[in-house]
Amino acid sequence: AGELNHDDVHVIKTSSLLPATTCSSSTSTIKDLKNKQPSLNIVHRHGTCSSMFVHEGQKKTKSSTELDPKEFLKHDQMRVEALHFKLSKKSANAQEQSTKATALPVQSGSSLGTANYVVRVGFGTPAKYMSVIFDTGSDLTWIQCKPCVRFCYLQQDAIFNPSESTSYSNIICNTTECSQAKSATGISPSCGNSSSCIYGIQYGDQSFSVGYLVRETLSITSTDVINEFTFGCGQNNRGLFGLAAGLLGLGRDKLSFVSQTYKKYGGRFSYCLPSTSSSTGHLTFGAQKRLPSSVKFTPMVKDSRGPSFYFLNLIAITVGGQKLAISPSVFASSGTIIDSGTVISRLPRTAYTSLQSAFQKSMSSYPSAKPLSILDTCFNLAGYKEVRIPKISLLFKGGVALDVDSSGLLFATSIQQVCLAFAANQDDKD
Amino acid sequence: VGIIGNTQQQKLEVIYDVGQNKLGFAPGSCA
Repeated sequence: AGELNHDDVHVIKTSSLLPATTCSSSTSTIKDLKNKQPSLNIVHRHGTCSSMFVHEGQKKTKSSTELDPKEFLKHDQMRVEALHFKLSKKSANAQEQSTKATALPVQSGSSLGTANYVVRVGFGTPAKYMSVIFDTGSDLTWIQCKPCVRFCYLQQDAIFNPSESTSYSNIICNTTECSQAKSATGISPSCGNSSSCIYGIQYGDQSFSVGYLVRETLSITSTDVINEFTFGCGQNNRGLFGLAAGLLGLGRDKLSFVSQTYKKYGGRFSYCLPSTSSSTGHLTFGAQKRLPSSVKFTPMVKDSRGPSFYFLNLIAITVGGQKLAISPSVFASSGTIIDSGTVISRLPRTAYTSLQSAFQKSMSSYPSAKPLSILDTCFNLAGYKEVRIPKISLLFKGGVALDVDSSGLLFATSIQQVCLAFAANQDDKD
Repeated sequence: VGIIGNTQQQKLEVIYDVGQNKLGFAPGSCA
């Protein structure tokens, strides 16, 4: 790092690498400011700003990543493998076969283990606000619903009771919405009592939700209300959902929140993720009256392998201001998606190897440490008050650079094991 | 497929515009 210009390195206090122990932001759940866009607070599901924090059996002084980082990264890898499975044509065929045989595919969707960000949204009339996982990598919105015919897991908020809402209605079979459940979930819906449309969704970690497809009022804020929003009212729900009431699907499929509110918000939304598990971010819908002056846009690409995902054209990477010698075809052959539910970015193996080599070279003055699960570029920073880390930028089509913030470069379990927060796919073709 | 994960999206406003088929990154606007 000593060979790099000051502009090409982050100088980080090592004390900032470990999670904070208290919430550093306001924990108010709903922002409802006149003349402003509808905006929701985002908090980390297991973080100190989450109302679910204490109830998940954690002490207030620890975050989820501190508790079991190996398990945390294992879940992240399960999500990535599920995404790969979903995107491969071979698997799509296998899934079709499996669905026809009425057996649920083991890895039909996204793993949720690390989709850790939650927002609070109101369901029904009067609105009952509850925390749902916010996920750009999946489409169907669902919550647990009474009477929980088969099973509901423990959640923080009271379970939604349709009989207490004046705006609830079941969607029947042979409707457009019911048929759209297939592409939103990967599983053909079935027809239940009174011709109710029954959806099923299973995630890569075998978490699942099954229930009625319904229409109901959805409140983003008390003044920003979506009537007749279609979502799943889960009657049998199990898995890695923590104490969240369900999920808000922000993918591009027809049943996603983004598509259903297209007339209202124009398919526009933005977010700032909390940079630590002890701070808050925001999720905002609709066009911004004034875009940030620093914004730069890159084209979003639709890919037939997964039309509901947000594909981007990643073309190059720089480390410490130096562009890595990676052929653009390495990125182009596999494609790149942006996902709010995956924690650690994944790169084609060739690209990762080049990144790792440049990063290690810049960090050669620091002792290395043993690998941590999927993270194999780790350092022992014990004894250092400050460290100099090379800046990393991801370059996208259109000359757009994602300059990774210093908080997004490293994943630390302890000061003795601080790892580069990037991982490799098994194969460039993944 | 490569994936831009949420760790690398921190402290950066991510702006989705599905109508215009574009996605923006705005550094410095998440304060």
